[in-house]
Amino acid sequence: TAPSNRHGKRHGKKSKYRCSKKALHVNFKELGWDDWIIAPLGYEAYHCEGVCDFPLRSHLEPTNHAIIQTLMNSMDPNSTPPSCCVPTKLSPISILFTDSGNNVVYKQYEEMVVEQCGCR
Amino acid sequence: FQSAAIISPTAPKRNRETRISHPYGQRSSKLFKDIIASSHLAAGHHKEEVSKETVVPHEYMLSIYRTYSAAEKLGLNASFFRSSKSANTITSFVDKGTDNLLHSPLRRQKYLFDVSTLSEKEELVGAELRIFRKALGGPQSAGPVHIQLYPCRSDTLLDSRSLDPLDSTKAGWEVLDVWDAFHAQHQQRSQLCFQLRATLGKSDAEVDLRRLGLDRSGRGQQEKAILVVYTRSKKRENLFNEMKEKIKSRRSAEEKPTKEGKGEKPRRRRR
Repeated sequence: TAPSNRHGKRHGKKSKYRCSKKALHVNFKELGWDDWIIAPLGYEAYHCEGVCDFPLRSHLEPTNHAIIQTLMNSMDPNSTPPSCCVPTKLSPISILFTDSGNNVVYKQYEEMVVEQCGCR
Repeated sequence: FQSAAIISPTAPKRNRETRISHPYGQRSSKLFKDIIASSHLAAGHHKEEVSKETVVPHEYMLSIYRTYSAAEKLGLNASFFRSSKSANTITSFVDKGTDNLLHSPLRRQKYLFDVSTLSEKEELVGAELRIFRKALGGPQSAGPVHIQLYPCRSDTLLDSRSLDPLDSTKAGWEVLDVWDAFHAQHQQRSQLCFQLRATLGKSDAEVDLRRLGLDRSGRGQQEKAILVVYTRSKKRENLFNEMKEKIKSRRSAEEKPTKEGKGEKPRRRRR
């Protein structure tokens, strides 16, 4: 168990790094994609980071397999790795770009923004 | 992981670090390597040589982008909009046709579009031709004028519009449905050609298109006609498709010999 802090709550290092959504700003110019993407110049993509440790919180919407894997990991960390903190819900963004024929194209790309992270 | 890029000594250090420490290692596919290399090429000085051609997006496409991305931020799916025809991709092609100045009056106009980049894998859900009509001083005809659009090699009417004589006093866009043209030329649709004519009233007398503000002389990029094609991906699309096409076009641009050839040697690639 993690040591209690002065408020009497367990506030271990692990809870701080529990699987959650973190900021990830994508700048298309830095990627060198600004020669074909007209708009947007960048967007907030987010990413998932943190550990999926026992007990898994319900908001992480673990699969049954993730629950089993997490349980196995908690019993013997050497036998099984913890389940993975990954995007479980993503949303699209609109991109205006030029195609290989220099035609201007609007396209809605699916799964570009992390809406929710979970353990899988 | 070995990149095909020649990293400029002046390129930002960050890029070089990314190249070296990329986690995908040897398992990454060739395409992925190409994309990474392409990104680094673009980030370096090589980009200036490749992407000299600047594309000016048409105001209509910018407005599509603005509208749908704003809707997206409100949690609405752009493909539900009636104007989008449930498409998730909207491609614009700029007219490459020119008016024959020897023909006076201008009875017919040909609108040409290179649609070779349209993917066969995408389902076509709509297509429209948007033609800009310039404002003229006053009414140019006594009665209503009918504009008609045909494929260049067929007499099948694609779409028509009636123009009120007063319409000629103000500028505007005429939107004609050309979806049927795609069905007709389904087998070989690398080039699309449309022919426009206008008749006075119910007669067959053709009207000079200049009198309707349709002549193409002295037009800016924003006033050129565009073919707008609405498609829907049959399967989930990802950015790799676009990158793959970009890489291909970059390569073909690199492989083209320089016309002048003033002692310029082709850029060497390190593998």
